[in-house]
Amino acid sequence: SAQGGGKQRHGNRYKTAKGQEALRMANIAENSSGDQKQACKKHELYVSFRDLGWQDWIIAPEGYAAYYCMGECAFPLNSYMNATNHAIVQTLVHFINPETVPKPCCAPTQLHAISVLYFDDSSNVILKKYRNMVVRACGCH
Amino acid sequence: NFTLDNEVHSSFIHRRLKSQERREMQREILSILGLPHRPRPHHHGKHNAAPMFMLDLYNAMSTEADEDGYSYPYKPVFTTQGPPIASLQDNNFLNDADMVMSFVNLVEHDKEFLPVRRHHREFRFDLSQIPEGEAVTAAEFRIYKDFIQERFDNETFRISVYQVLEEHSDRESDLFLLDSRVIWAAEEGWLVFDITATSNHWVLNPGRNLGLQLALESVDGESVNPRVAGLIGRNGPQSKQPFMVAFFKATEVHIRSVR
Repeated sequence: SAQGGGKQRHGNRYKTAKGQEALRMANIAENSSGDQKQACKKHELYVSFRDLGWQDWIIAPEGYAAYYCMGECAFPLNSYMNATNHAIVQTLVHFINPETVPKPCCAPTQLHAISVLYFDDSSNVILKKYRNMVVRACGCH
Repeated sequence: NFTLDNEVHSSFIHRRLKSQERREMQREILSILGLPHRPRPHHHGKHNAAPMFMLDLYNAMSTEADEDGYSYPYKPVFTTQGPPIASLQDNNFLNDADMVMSFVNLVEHDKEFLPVRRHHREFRFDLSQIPEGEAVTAAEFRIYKDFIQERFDNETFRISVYQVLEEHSDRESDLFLLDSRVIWAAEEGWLVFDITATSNHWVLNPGRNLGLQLALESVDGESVNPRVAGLIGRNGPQSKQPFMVAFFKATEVHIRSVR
């Protein structure tokens, strides 16, 4: 803000320095951590309509690769795929205040549709497009 | 391929689901699909005309999903002999469709076997099962015409499709002509009639859904038995049974109910 007084500017400078120190410490802690957690990425989960015993009413597909997102959104986020700008800010705030502000979430950034072909109770056939059903890409939000 | 697929997918589920877990999973997936319960179709012949046509649409949508759009399969895979008679329709309604639904013909007996002066055939479709929030953007009535050897190749018939407006016990029903066209005796394939307006009328007024009537005339204007002209009815092969197909666009966002 252009309206900030000298005292406030001093306060901001103090906060920035504190934040940078926190970041530096967190970075060291992250890198020296013994258990290297897996980074946020896409994992496959196959939903099998056949295994669910639904072959009598679902004509196609037999199942679909639904995918899910799993992994940690750890500092530095720039090295992770598809991290949003806000997620990077979220990480910084988390380092400053880890007790109250959570890390960014590993979640889908791109979703795809699938079509399912099935019989209804009256033996009519329905071909329905389900939007946002399959994860195409994961990222940190 | 199965082994390969199994290896890829087994990375997540390492054990068989217990019956309770399986039921839970079934319930969750049904919720995602927006279905209140697992459908239990009575007659689910996957090789009947409508399911095969729908599978053809499904394949067209699946194979071209990553492209800009998909084309309406004007030559269905189940048309094994001869070119289809149906004219190509605008693809846009298929590209825009959120849902496509086929309806089986509910009329058990063809009226053509009854001693009536005017040969005709009746068709009825139950549109009450259409999920809420879906608006009809296009609808077709499809009937298969076989090649008839006993007829001259250059012989023609006029085929007319009517919407039944009112039925009477003592006289013929009140009809509204939907479409009429001339077909050759030698032609073979699916005949497609646009019934979009009629379908919308039936959806809005379910009590007025009295079905369709089809009538055939010779060039002289004489009533002709549809069977004689090669139009497949209830006694024909399952893969050539008449059916109705409708294309829908969602009018509201589906919100899953809280459980």
